[in-house]
Amino acid sequence: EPSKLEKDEL
Amino acid sequence: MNLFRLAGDMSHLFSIVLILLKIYTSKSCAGLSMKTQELYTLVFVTRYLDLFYSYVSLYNTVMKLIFLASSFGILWYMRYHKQVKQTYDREQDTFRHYILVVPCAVLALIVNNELSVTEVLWTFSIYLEAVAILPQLVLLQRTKNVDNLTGQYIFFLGAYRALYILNWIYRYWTEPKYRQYLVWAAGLVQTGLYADFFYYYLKSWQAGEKLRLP
Repeated sequence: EPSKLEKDEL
Repeated sequence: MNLFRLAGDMSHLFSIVLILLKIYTSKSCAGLSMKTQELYTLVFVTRYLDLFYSYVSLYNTVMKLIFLASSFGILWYMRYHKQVKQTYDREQDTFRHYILVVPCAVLALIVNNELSVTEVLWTFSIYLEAVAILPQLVLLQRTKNVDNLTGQYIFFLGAYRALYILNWIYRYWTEPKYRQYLVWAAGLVQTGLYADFFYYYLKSWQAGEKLRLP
C-alpha cells in the first residue's frame, strides 16, 4: 500500500 | 542509511552553509534569488510538518530543524538585514511564485499516494522542490555575473540531488519494499534542471576560470 510508505528521507 | 544518502544530505547541508557564509561574510546576497529561497522555505515547511506526527530518527529530526531554521535565516537576512537587503537584485529577480506553486499544488491534488491534507502537502513539497531552483537559474542567466560562492551553492545543491538518485538506485536493489515512484520522478526532473548548469560549471572549472554562462 503506497500511503504506508515510510518517509525516512529528507 | 547508505553512503549515497548521507553524502547527499551533507552536500545539501553544505550548500546552505555556503550561502549563509556568503551572506554573513560579504554582507551581500547579490546573485541570489529570494524567490528560490522562499520556495525552498515553503518546501521545508510543507514537508516537515511530519515533525509533529512522525519520528524516524534523531538524525532526521535534527536535519529537518536545521533546514527549516537555516532557510528562514537566509530569508531574514535577505529581507531585513540593513546591508544585505540593499544588495538584493530586486529588478532582476522577477520570477513569479504562482507559476510554480499553482501547478505543483494542482498536480499534488491529482497525483498523490493518499488524498489527505498531510499527504497532499508532502506531495506538493516534493513537486515544488523539483522546480524551486528555476528562479535562481533564471536570475543567473540574466545577471551573468556569477560569483564563486553562488556557483558553488548551485553546484552542491545539484550534487545533493544526483547523490539521492544513486541512493534510490541502491535502495531499489537492497530494499524490495522501498518503491517511491513519485519521489523518484520528481527527483529526476529536479536533477535534469541542473544538467545545463553543470555543463557550464564544469567547463569553466576545467578552464580554471570563473563560471560564465553563455
